[in-house]
Amino acid sequence: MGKILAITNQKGGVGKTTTCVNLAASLVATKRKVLLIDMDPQGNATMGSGINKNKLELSAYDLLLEDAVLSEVILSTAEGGYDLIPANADLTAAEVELLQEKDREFRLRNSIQASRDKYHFILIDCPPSLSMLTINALTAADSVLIPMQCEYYALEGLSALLDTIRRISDVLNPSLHIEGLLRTMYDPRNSLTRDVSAQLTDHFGNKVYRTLIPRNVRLAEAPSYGLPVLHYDKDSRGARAYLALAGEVVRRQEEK
Amino acid sequence: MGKILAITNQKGGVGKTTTCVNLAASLVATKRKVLLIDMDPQGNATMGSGINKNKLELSAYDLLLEDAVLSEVILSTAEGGYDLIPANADLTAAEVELLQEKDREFRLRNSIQASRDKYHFILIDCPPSLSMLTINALTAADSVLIPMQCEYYALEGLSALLDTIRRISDVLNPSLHIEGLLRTMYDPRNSLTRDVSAQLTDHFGNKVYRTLIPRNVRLAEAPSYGLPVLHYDKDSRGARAYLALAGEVVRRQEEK
Ligand SMILES: Nc1ncnc2c1ncn2[C@@H]1O[C@H](COP(=O)(O)OP(=O)(O)OP(=O)(O)O)[C@@H](O)[C@H]1O
Ligand SMILES: Nc1ncnc2c1ncn2[C@@H]1O[C@H](COP(=O)(O)OP(=O)(O)OP(=O)(O)O)[C@@H](O)[C@H]1O
Ligand SMILES: [Mg+2]
Ligand SMILES: [Mg+2]
Repeated sequence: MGKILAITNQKGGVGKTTTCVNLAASLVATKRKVLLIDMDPQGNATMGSGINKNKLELSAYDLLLEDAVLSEVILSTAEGGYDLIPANADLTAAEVELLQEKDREFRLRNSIQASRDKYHFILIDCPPSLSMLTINALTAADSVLIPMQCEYYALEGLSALLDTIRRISDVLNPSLHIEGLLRTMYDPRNSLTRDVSAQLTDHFGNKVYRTLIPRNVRLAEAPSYGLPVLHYDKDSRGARAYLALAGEVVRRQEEK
Repeated sequence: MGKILAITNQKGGVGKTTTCVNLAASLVATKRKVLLIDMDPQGNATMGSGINKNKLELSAYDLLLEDAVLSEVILSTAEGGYDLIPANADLTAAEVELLQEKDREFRLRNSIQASRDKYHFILIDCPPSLSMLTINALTAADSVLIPMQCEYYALEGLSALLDTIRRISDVLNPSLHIEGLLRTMYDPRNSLTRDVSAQLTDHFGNKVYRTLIPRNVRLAEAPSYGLPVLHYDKDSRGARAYLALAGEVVRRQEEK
């Protein structure tokens, strides 16, 4: 039974897309079958996976609003080895058009239900907002992985995200829960980073992944080649960290 | 006649809020009167200015949807010395509610027109999306300041932003143009940063501000004290960079 993880945080630039692309590739390296769904109109997870978002026949938009079948929209990614539902700016229109639909929060959930058993993990990359696209991802997901930069604005925004998750689980998706919080761009020399990290572990305990993703320029370089970092520089600290995260995600899944 | 600048980039985490708060405080230091408008439901510019977003009587939401008068909503910021239109999560509802209004793109523009001459500069902090709140900011603004992290995803997203600016100037706001692109979190030791920076200056010429904002931890620490960096650590590289930016913005304005 495939596990569906929404990778979300409305704070911008905290490493959502970087986590999606690199966790997907690392899970494939542990012999799991993975589907990555790009729900961000920026289409960063699409470009970061080596797919040109400007040359798509079908995309996440068609899944949500044109009743396209999942298998028609899926692309395989040559290097990463995972399947991808690509996205581009067409998704911006979906925010508004979904509001007219009666089952608007369930569109993504309904379109992936039939195929979830083909994968071990389905990861959903979310835009930096708590809008209808993110609500669709949270309604479709089993649980939520929250990338967290250890800085003030990201910490400050956490309560709004937790409120949204609680509201979705009350009304739309009762089994939704927090899978874990992932500390990204972690710089141990920086006292602000250490302070915020301590607040996270105090408050969330073992919901905070032990794996820390360090700030590592190879993670920022890899997307310009359309590659996960594992296939760009496999010995980099970034590649090793996401492999360690994949190990931790798999272990937690099997302990359940 | 006050100059209205929208500070926007739909890419998340590129330094929009940090630029708004610190440019506002630096312009005040050059004896200009400044209004900062927070149009992001995250309310980061509000918190970063020392105002508790959870204890607001009136906010940007009331300006857009409840016909509140600007002078009723304005708060003064003790340290920064600029006026603020605060925001909080209520603005999330505005995205949807504005769609029912007939003059939906002009709500912000109409509510600030009468007061623009009280200020030298009006800065508008935008959320990381090209939604109705950002469209309101672009329709109200004279020009756009684009904070740019010199990395792949930020560069890749620039064309979508330029398209949106062009569409707004064609239909809603004919005088809208790009004021400048600001390189933020700039690390000269990093070849990716230098590559992307070179592409920006090749493509945009002197639209790229000469001022570079370096990566400086004091900029990330200051918001947790509700202070612009100028009032947190005035000798830091971050404080000096934003003062230099204020100088460049004022000079460009006076040369027109
Ligand atoms: N650990 C890291 N080390 C260095 N750079 C990183 C790291 N993680 C992400 N980055 C870079 O930081 C920027 C922000 O990351 P990313 O785009 O993945 O965040 P995001 O949360 O998906 O942003 P958005 O809110 O726009 O969707 C990108 O340029 C990315 O390449
Ligand atoms: N020059 C800098 N040096 C170091 N840290 C910075 C710098 N500029 C911004 N930051 C930090 O980086 C993070 C992102 O910046 P900021 O929140 O201003 O970006 P934003 O574009 O407003 O994000 P969002 O898309 O969520 O609105 C914040 O934690 C901020 O404190
Ligand atoms: Mg992203
Ligand atoms: Mg911001």
